[in-house]
Amino acid sequence: MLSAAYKDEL
Amino acid sequence: MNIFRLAGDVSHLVAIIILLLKIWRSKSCAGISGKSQVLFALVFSTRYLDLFTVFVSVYNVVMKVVFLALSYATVYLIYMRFRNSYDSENDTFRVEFLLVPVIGLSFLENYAFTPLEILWTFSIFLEAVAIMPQLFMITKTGEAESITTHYLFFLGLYRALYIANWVWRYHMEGFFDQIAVVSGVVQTIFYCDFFYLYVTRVLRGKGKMSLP
Repeated sequence: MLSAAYKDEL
Repeated sequence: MNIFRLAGDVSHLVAIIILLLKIWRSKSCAGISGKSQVLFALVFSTRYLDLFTVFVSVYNVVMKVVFLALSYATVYLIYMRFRNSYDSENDTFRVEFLLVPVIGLSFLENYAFTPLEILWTFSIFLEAVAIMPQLFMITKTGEAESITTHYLFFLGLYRALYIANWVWRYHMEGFFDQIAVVSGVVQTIFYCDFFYLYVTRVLRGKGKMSLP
């Protein structure tokens, strides 16, 4: 589960 | 990056360009909900603040700048350039009914109680409901020009592809962004009714989509 803080989506 | 997300972003870009070109070439924004376009500009403005704080990739930066520029250009055309063709009598959806719950929820449900995270969460929830004024306007006028329906089709397609992207990322990377997924599913559901009308009416060559 990646930390959702890392946002790579538009 | 995967094909679903890339196709989704392209579909999103196509939708925005379809609408912008339609307004620009017809020199009119009749049938277009200015409120929805303002909400989309707000979505991008509150979501893309990380342009100043983190570098993800060139693609990420370019697409964010393009989305911001095109959405503000669309709002400008509707409320400034072609404001005399703006159909304000039919664009009457009470956006405060969207903003208040979305603001409240973004303070309640977020990953971190920091300004950037809360603004990001706000933009995610807002995007889910930003199309409501436009769908409301179509039900009110009882019809939509075919180009407007193509705009909505590509917008819905972008959301559907993003769900495929999340399924893919979950199985390939173990990636799961709960807030984005829940909100994205709700947003996509709003398009289902429209998709049905789009396929049964517009694609059957009726040109305009007139509601029953």
